[in-house]
Amino acid sequence: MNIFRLAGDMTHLASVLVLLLKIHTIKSCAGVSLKTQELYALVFATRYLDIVTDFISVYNTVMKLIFLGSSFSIVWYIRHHRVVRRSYDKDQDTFRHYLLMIPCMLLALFVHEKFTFKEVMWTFSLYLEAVAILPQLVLLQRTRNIDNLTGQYVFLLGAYRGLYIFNWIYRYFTEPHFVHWITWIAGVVQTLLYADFFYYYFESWKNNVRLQLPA
Amino acid sequence: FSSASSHDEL
Repeated sequence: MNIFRLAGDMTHLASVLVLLLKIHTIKSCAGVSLKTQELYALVFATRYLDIVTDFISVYNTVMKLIFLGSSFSIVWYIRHHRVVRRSYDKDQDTFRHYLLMIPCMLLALFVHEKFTFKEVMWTFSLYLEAVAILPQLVLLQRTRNIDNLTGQYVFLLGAYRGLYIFNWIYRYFTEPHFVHWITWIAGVVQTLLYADFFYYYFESWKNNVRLQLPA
Repeated sequence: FSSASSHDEL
C-alpha cells in the first residue's frame, strides 16, 4: 500500500466521520442529500460482495465493514431518527436516483472486464460511485448558507477521489500489469465532478467567507 | 500488503 492510497482511504474515512458527527452530535442532516447517501449504500453493498468470498487483508475487511455500516446507518438516521429526519430538506433533495442507477446498470452489463455476477456488480458500483455525488452537489447549489460540516464532508470526499488518482499513477509505475481502464476512467470522471465545488470551496476559504455555490 | 489483485482497493 502506498502513501496516496492510505491518505485517500483516511480522507474517505474522515468524510464519513464528519458526516456522522454532524448527524449524531448536532442531530441535524440539513444540507445532506439522502439520495446521495442511498446511492453510496448501494455502491458499497454491490462492490463489497467479495467480503464473504475473498480475504485480502484485515485492513481491507475492516474498512469495508466501516463503509457498509456507516453508509447504511446514515441512511437510517435520515429516514427514521425521530429528531434527525425533521431536518431533512426533502423538498430540495429531488434528484431521481433511477436516472443514475439504470444507465450505470446498463453500462455495467455491456462494459466490464468479466461477465460474472460479482464482476458486473462490482463494475456497476464503480460507475454508480462516479455519479453518486450529483444529488448532493445539486442540493448544495440550492442551499443558501452551506454549513461548515457539510462543506468539509464534500471537500473530504473530493480529496479522497483525487488521492486515488495519484495512487493509480504510483501503482502503474511500480506494479507490473497494473492496468484497470474502467476503474481509472470512472475515477477520473468522479473527481472532475468535484472541480467546480473545489473552486468555490477554496475561494470561500481564501476570502474567509461562507461557502455558497452560484445557482 | 501489496497485492496486484484488481479488487484490493476500496
